[in-house]
Amino acid sequence: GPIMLDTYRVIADYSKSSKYELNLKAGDLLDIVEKSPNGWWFCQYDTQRGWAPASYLEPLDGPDESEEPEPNYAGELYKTTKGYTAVEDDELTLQLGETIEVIHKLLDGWWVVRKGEKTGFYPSMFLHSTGERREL
Amino acid sequence: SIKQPPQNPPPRPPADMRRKRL
Repeated sequence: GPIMLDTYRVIADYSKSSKYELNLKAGDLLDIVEKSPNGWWFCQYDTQRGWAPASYLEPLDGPDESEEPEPNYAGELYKTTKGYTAVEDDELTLQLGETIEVIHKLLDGWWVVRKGEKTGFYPSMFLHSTGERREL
Repeated sequence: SIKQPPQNPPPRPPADMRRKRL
């Protein structure tokens, strides 16, 4: 039978920064083909297909909080596979190979992580699960 | 076939959306 794709609305204009992305205009309606946990979603718009940032999309049928896992305040252990330097003041700067605790896996690909006393956003694409849960 | 997703982190949500989430 036909595959039903979720429809999302673009909330702000976005200019693509690499070849296989889509340019977005506020109000455009996109069909989502694949939701990658790194925050890039493969979308269809008219006859075009490409990647769009989930952070610029909202579901047509209201908030998608049901899709988003609840925060896990105990934390799940991950290792950084790449360093990242914070750009916004709510982000964390980490080096390659650091172990951190993931508290909230947000759909836009920016996860809330904790390192010691500090908590902030980090790109999920630079994290790899160690498969362990933190012992309390 | 689906191309690989971009290798760079996606942009953070637009500023007004970010406030709404907090």
